[in-house]
Amino acid sequence: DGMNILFIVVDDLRPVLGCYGDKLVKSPNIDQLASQSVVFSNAYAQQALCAPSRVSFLTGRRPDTTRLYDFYSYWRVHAGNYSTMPQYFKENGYVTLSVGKVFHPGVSSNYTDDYPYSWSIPPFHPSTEKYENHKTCRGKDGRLYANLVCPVDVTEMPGGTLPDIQSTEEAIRLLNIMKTNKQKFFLAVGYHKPHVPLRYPQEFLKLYPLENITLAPDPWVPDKLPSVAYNPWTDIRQRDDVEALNVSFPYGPLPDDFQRQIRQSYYAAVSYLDVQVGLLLNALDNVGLSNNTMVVFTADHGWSLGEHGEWAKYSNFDVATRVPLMFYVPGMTTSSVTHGMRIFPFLDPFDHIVGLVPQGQSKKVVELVSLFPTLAELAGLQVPPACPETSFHVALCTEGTSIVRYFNASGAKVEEEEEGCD
Amino acid sequence: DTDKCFNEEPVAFSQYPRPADIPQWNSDKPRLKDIRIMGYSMRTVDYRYTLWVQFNPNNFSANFEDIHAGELYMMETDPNQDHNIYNNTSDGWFFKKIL
Repeated sequence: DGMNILFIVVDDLRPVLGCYGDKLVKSPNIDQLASQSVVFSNAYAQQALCAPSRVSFLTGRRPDTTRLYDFYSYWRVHAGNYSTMPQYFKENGYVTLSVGKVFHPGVSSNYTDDYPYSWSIPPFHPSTEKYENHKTCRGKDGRLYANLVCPVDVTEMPGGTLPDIQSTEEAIRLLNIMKTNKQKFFLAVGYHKPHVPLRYPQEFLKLYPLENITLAPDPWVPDKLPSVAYNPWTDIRQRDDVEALNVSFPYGPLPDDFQRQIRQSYYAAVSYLDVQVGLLLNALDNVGLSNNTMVVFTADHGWSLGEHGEWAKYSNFDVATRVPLMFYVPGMTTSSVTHGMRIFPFLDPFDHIVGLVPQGQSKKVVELVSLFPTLAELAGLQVPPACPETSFHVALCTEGTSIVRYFNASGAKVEEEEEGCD
Repeated sequence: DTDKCFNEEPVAFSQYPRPADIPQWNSDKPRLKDIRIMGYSMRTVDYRYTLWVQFNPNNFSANFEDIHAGELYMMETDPNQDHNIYNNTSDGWFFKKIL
C-alpha cells in the first residue's frame, strides 16, 4: 500500500530478451529486472498498432469500446469519457508523471497526452523527437538519408543526443525530485526504440556481427494465409534504403542480406534500449527508492522480423501482438529489500553476463487491457469494477481482469500452473 | 484428459482492421472510414483462432455472419503459425468444441 510505481513501456518491442529465452540478444539490465519479477510469457496486446493499443491499456477498455482502430480520434470525445489508469492514481493521491512516448502523441491523446486528466504536470517529450524521421542516417556515399537501418554517431545527431537518452535523463531528474518531496508517484517512461527508424548509437552494432544474424525461421508467406490477414509493411517501404531496393508490392520479398541487416539493427536497438532501462533502474537504486517502488515493464505490441514474409506490426500474428510483461513488487516478487541495498546495479551489455533467470514465470495467457485493474490491486487501491456489456456511458470500469491472482504472494518462485485439479 | 479438471483457461482477444480482402497501400493502417473488415483473434496457450468478418465503420458493428476468412493454428504442433488449418475443420464443429 502506498508504493510508488515506475511504469516502463517500450515502443514495438517483441519479447526479444534474454529473460524470454532469446539466445542472441544482450539485455542484461532487463534480465536483471526479470530476475526480481514475475514474468508473463504469454501476454498480448489488444491491437498491434501504437495508438489503439496504448489507449486500450491506459483506459482498461478494448478497442471496440474506445472505438480507436487508427490514430485519429480522442476517446473522451469520440467514444466515452473513460478514466485512465494514471488519472485513477492521480485521484488517489499519487503524483503522476509522463516521460517520452506513453500515450501516442497527436489526436488520439488530444495533443496533450491527456493532460491534465492523466498527469500532474505537463508530460515531457524529448526535444530531439522531431528529428526521428529526418535525414540523419549516413549512407555509404557519405550523404544523409532517412533510412530504416540507421546506426548513427550520436555526436553528429541534432542536439548531439537521441530521444531515449533525453527521456532517461528526464526520468532520473524526476526521481531525484520525488525522493526529496516524499510524495508517492506514478512515473510512466515511454521509450521510442526499437520502433522504426532503427536509429541507435552505432557502437551497438559490435554486439551483433552480421555473420551471426540469420533469417527468420519462416521467412515466406504461408500458402494458406488468407490475403486479408497479410500486412504489406508499407511504412518501411517508404524508407530511403528500402525504397532503393525496389521490391514488389505487396509480397516483396526483401533481399536476404537486407533482411539480416534489419534483424541485426532491431537487436542492436534492443540492447541500446536495455542500457537506457539499466541507467533508469540504477538511478532508482541511487535515490533509495527500489524498496518501495513497483516496476512494470511492457510494450505496446510486438514487431514481425520477417516471419511469414512480413515486417512491422499491423497484423494478428503472435509476433506482432505478443509483448514482454513483468512486474517487480518489493516484498511480493522478491523478499523485502533492506534499505540501501542495490537491486538494479547497471550492467553493461558489452560485458555481457549470462545466467539471470526470471524470479517467477507465468505461462497464463494475459492481456494488456488487464494492466489497469492489476496495478490498482497491487497498489492497494479499489479495483475498478468490471464493465457492463455496453459501457460507453461508464467513466470508471475495466474490460480486463486483475492478474495478481497469477502472482505468488510469498514472493517465492511462482509455481508452474498445475494442470488438472486444484 | 477426462481425469483432469478443466482449468480456467485464460483467453486473450486481439483485433486488427483491414480496408479490403487483398493487400493495398492502406492495409496496414486504414483510417476508420475505410475499414471494411475486422480480424478478431482469440488465443489460448493451445491455439490461435481468428475470424476476419465484415465491419461497418458507421455504427462500429461486426457481422459474424459475413466471414471473409479464418485462421486456426495449433500452438503445440505449429508454434510459428505457418500452417493455417481453418479450412481443414468442417464448419463450426471446432469452434463449438473450443468454445
